[in-house]
Amino acid sequence: ARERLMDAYGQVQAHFKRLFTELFGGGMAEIKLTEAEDPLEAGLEIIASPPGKKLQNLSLLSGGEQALTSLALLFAVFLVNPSPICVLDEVDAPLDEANIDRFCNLLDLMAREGKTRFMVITHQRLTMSRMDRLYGVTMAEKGVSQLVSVDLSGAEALREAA
Amino acid sequence: ARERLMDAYGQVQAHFKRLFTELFGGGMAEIKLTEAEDPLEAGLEIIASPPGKKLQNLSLLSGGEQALTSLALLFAVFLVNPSPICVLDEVDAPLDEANIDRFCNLLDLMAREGKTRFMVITHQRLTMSRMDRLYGVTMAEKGVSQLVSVDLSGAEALREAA
Amino acid sequence: MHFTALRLVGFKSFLEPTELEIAPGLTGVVGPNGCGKSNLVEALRWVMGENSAKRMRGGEMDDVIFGGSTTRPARNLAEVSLVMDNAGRTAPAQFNEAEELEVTRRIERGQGSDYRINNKGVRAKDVALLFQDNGTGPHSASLVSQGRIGALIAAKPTERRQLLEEAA
Amino acid sequence: MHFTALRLVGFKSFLEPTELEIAPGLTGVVGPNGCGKSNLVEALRWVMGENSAKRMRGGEMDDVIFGGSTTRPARNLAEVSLVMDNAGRTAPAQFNEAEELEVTRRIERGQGSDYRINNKGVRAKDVALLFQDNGTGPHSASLVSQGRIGALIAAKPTERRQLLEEAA
Ligand SMILES: Nc1ncnc2c1ncn2[C@@H]1O[C@H](COP(=O)(O)OP(=O)(O)OP(=O)(O)O)[C@@H](O)[C@H]1O
Ligand SMILES: Nc1ncnc2c1ncn2[C@@H]1O[C@H](COP(=O)(O)OP(=O)(O)OP(=O)(O)O)[C@@H](O)[C@H]1O
Ligand SMILES: [Mg+2]
Ligand SMILES: [Mg+2]
Repeated sequence: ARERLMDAYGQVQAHFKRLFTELFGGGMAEIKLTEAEDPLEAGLEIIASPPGKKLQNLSLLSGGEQALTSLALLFAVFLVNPSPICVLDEVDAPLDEANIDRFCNLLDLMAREGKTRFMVITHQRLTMSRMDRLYGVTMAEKGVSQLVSVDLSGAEALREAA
Repeated sequence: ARERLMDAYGQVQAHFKRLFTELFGGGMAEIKLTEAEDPLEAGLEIIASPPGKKLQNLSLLSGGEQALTSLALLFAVFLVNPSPICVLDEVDAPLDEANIDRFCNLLDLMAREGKTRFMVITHQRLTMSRMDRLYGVTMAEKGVSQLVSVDLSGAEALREAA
Repeated sequence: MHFTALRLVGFKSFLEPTELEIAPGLTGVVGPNGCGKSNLVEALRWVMGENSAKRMRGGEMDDVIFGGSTTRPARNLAEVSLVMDNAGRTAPAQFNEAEELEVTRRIERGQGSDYRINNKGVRAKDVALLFQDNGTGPHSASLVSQGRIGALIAAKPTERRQLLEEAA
Repeated sequence: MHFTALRLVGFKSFLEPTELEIAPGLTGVVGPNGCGKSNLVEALRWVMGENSAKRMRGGEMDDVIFGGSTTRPARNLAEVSLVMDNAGRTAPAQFNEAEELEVTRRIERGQGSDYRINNKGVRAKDVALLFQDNGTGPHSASLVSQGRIGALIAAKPTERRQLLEEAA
C-alpha cells in the first residue's frame, strides 16, 4: 500500500504541474507530502503561484484562482486513476471568460484522452457551447422537474424563459 | 432596546415579504423570532417557499434560490436602516439570466430610493450593463493591481483580454 | 465499467419517471434556478450509498422523497437506479454473467431504504464495494457539488490525502 | 454621512497609490480572475477596524502588506484611507468642524497598525464607534464577501439576530 501511494504521488505531481501551467498560462505549482513517520498518515500540501506572483499562502489566492487550482489537482488524479464518471456542478461560476475557455479546453482534453464521462451543470453560455450534448431541466409544472434533451438554441431559450 | 428591536422586526418583516415575492415573481416568505424569554436573546427563523413549491427546510432551496432569499432579507434591513455603503462581491454568480435581471431591477430600486451607495463586483455582462459607472481592475504588470475607469465596451475588452 | 444511465422516480423534485442517459464525452445540464439540476447529482450520490441526510441537503433521509407541490400531493416512495455496462466483465461473481448491471436504491417514508442489483436484494455493503472497486463512490472527489470546487484548497492537508488514495 | 473615496497604497496587490471614488448609485467593479477586486473589499473592511487576519484571507495581519511579485520587491508599509463627507455634521465632537473626514489605517511589518482621523492619531475604539454610529463597520451584513451570499441562510437563528439589530 505504501509503494502504491508513493507511486501515485509521483504521477499526480507530474500531471498537476503540467495542468496548472496549462490552466494559468504559466506560473508554477506542486504538491508536497507533509512530515509523518508513515506516508499513509501524511497530509498533502499544495503550493501554487500564478504567473508573475510570488509563492504564497493558498488562502490569498482569489476565488477564480482557487477554483482553477482545485480543477488542476482533480484532473491530475483522474489522469492517474480515471473515475467512471465526473460531475461538475457550476464549477465555472467564479471564472472569467478567458478562464472559462481554458477550463473547456482542458475538459475537451480529458474527455478525449480518458474514459471518464463528464456531466457539467452550468449557466454559462460559453460552457454550454462546448458540450457534446445538452439536457435541459425545467419545471413546466411548478415544483415538478422534467428532463428534456435540447440543442444550443434550445438551451438559450430555456435561459430566457425562466 | 427591546421596543426598538420589536419595531425593527415588524418593519423588516413587511419589506422582506414584499421583496421576496418581487424577486421570485410570486411565492411567499417570512421571518419569525424563535421562542426565548427575552427578544434580545431570540434567534431569527426564515421560512421561504418559491412559487408553486411547498414550505420546506431552507437547506433544500437551490443555490440560486438561497442567494435571492438572502438578498431579499439584506435589502429589507437596508430599507429599515440604510447603511452608507453596500458591497456585493459576485453575488450574481449562482443566478440564471432571468434572476440576474430581477436582481438588477431591485438594485436600481434600492439605489434610487435610499442613500446607500453600492459597489457591485461582477463577471456577468448583464449586470455590468446596468451599472451607473464601471471601474476595471487589471494587472497590466503581473502581480500589481491597477484601477482604471472604463465604459461598457471597455469592460468587454477587459473580459476578453484576461 | 461504464455508467450508461441514471433513472429516478419520486426522488426530490423528480416526481415522474425520468431517465438521464450518461454518454461518453461531455454532457451539459442547463436550466433555471431551482429547477432540479443539483438534485440529479444527489440522486447519483444517493444510489451509490450516501447515508448522510445533511449531504442530501435535508434534515432526515425521508426528505429525498417527493414532498409535494402546491398542485401535487407528497409521495411515500422514491427510487433511483444506475445502469452500468458490464461488457468488461468486472462485476462481482454472482452478477458477472449479465451484460448490464442495474443498481437500484428504494426508500419508503418511515421505513428506511433497501438496495437491489438486477432486481436481486443485496446489502448496502455489497453496493459500496461494487463502486469502490470501480474507482468511485458517494464521497468520491470526482463528484463536485455546487459551491464546493474551492473545498480542496480550503481542506486540511490530512483531508487532502484521501484524494491521493483515490489515485493509488 | 456619505463615503466618497477609498485610497490604498501597499495594501495587498495595490502597490501603487490608488483611489476608488465612491459615488451615489451603482458602481460596478470588473476585471479578470486574480486581478485584485476582492482585495478592495478587504481594504474597506480593514480600514473600518477588522482585526482578524483570517477574515483578510491571510495567516497573520502582515499578509495585507504588499508581499512582492516576480518583478517588484516586498514592501514594509501599507495604508488605507476612507474619505467621508461630513456636510451633515454628524462626526464626533472633536472633528465636527471639518467638511470632510479622512480615516486612515497604517500598518508596518512587524510593528502592528495605527489609526488617524484627519491626520490626528486616534484609538481603534474611536474608529469603531465612528462607523457603528453611522450604521456600518467591518462585520456589517452590508459587506458581502465572495461566496458568502448564502451565509445568511446557512447561519444559525441566533447568528441571524445580529442582522435585526443592525436594522434597529
Ligand atoms: N423532497 C423534495 N420534494 C420536492 N421538491 C424538492 C425536494 N427536495 C428538494 N426539492 C426542490 O428542489 C429545488 C432545488 O433544486 P436544485 O437544488 O436541484 O436546483 P438547481 O437546478 O440546482 O438550481 P440552481 O441553478 O439555483 O443551483 C428546491 O426548490 C426544492 O423545492
Ligand atoms: N499581500 C499581498 N501582496 C501581493 N499580492 C497579494 C497580497 N495578498 C493577495 N495578493 C494577490 O491578490 C490576488 C487575489 O486578488 P483578489 O482575490 O482580489 O482577486 P479577484 O479580482 O477578486 O479575483 P476573482 O475574480 O477570481 O475573485 C492573489 O492572486 C494574490 O497574489
Ligand atoms: Mg444547483
Ligand atoms: Mg474575488
